[in-house]
Amino acid sequence: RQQFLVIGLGVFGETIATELTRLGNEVLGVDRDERQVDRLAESITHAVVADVTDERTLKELNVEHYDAAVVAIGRDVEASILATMQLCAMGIEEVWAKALSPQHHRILAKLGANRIVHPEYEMGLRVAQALNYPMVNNYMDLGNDEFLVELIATERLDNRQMHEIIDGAGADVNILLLRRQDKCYQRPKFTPEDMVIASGDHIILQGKRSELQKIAREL
Amino acid sequence: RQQFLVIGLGVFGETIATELTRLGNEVLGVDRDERQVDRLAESITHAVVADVTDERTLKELNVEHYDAAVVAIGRDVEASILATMQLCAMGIEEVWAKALSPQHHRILAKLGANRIVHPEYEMGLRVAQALNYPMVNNYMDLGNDEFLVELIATERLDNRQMHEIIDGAGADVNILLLRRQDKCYQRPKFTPEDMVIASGDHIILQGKRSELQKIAREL
Ligand SMILES: Nc1ncnc2c1ncn2[C@@H]1O[C@H](COP(=O)(O)OP(=O)(O)OP(=O)(O)O)[C@@H](O)[C@H]1O
Ligand SMILES: Nc1ncnc2c1ncn2[C@@H]1O[C@H](COP(=O)(O)OP(=O)(O)OP(=O)(O)O)[C@@H](O)[C@H]1O
Repeated sequence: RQQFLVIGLGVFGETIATELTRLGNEVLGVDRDERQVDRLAESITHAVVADVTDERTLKELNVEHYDAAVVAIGRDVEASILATMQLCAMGIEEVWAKALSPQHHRILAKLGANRIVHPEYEMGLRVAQALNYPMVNNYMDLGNDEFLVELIATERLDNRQMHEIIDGAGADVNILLLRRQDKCYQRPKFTPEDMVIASGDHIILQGKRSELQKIAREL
Repeated sequence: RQQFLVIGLGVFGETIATELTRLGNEVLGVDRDERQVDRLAESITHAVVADVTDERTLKELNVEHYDAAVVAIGRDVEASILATMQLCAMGIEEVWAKALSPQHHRILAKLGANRIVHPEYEMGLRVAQALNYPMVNNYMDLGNDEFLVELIATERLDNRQMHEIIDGAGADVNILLLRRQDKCYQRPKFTPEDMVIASGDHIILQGKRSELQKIAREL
């Protein structure tokens, strides 16, 4: 059970605050707008109306020992910067902040924010990938140019074999998992018979981006 | 090479339009704000200044045959609804739209939007999960309550064995992959010696949410 501070209770901040509370943590939410605070009074541990551009606000909340703080203020860049500055100076271990531009990001990074989130940008990338590769339902960037990709097979792949598609493209890609209805099949349980694809199968592949792209045309 | 229409060139729309262009597609971007259009003139195929609340706008753009359209207007709910309505009526195969509230979502769904994105809400969930489980760097919802989880091992897991942690918790969870520096290890190549964890290892686990939660306390 951890203690979290969330400043700014717009959609982003509210989601974080209510989800962390639902997961069993203690959450203090702060917003200068009374309506946001009232709306969340029942769904988070504590919610207070306060303006974080006033230095006394954060001092009076006694949050130095909190496990993490999130600055979920977007449009008021100055307020976001002042809050981030003060929280980092207080020594809170993890200070995360939302940024709306590369410039905003650079300032927050300089001030010591441990992680900076760009919701519109990060979701925009995911949407572009999903539109570009319609069969790719989801993906995970593992770093080092390695990716996990979740395909949802369409009729186009019906009765074909994933091994055949991968070898045919000369791609150095691994099949990690197949989920068909409520069963998950993990190697080495795969056999060529198992690997005849059925429309609707969820197939998890892993490999370097350039290798995954070799089979992209097939998809 | 596909053809895409992106209406609204704020951060979300701009990201989608520029990323799709970078991936080799033809992208038409539309915004009523000239500054947004000018800023993107060099990074997307075409960018035009137009107001989509005027019914003639979309008619004159001849986009009926496009592969997909994205309505990336958030705050002006009416404009978002009018554009979505018209694009669905035109018969475009895939119409995706951004929504800022559950109510907005319901209206867009009723009008026939194929996918509705809530950037602030979806990123908020990810941030809450990351803060709640600090060792979980990323996760993928596979549906059917199955999840892939990427852990980044901290010193706490140094020299321990993943099998021992999983069995100790009685968790029905599979180890799909270990990434250590620039090498990926996939079962069945794992041996107990390999599975001694080193701080910094990226470990991909798969299982039902309730099973993964059994090892959450260890992390
Ligand atoms: N100085 C401040 N002190 C406290 N709260 C603030 C301050 N400035 C802004 N906020 C609050 O932060 C919240 C988020 O602000 P933002 O400008 O990012 O709005 P938003 O775009 O509606 O948010 P979201 O995108 O998360 O829905 C608002 O509810 C606002 O009242
Ligand atoms: N009727 C319209 N016709 C064309 N473009 C529009 C219309 N209404 C709004 N837009 C454009 O849509 C874009 C996104 O609008 P939104 O209100 O979501 O702003 P935003 O919050 O800054 O966007 P983002 O969150 O993507 O950065 C703006 O650039 C705006 O000019």
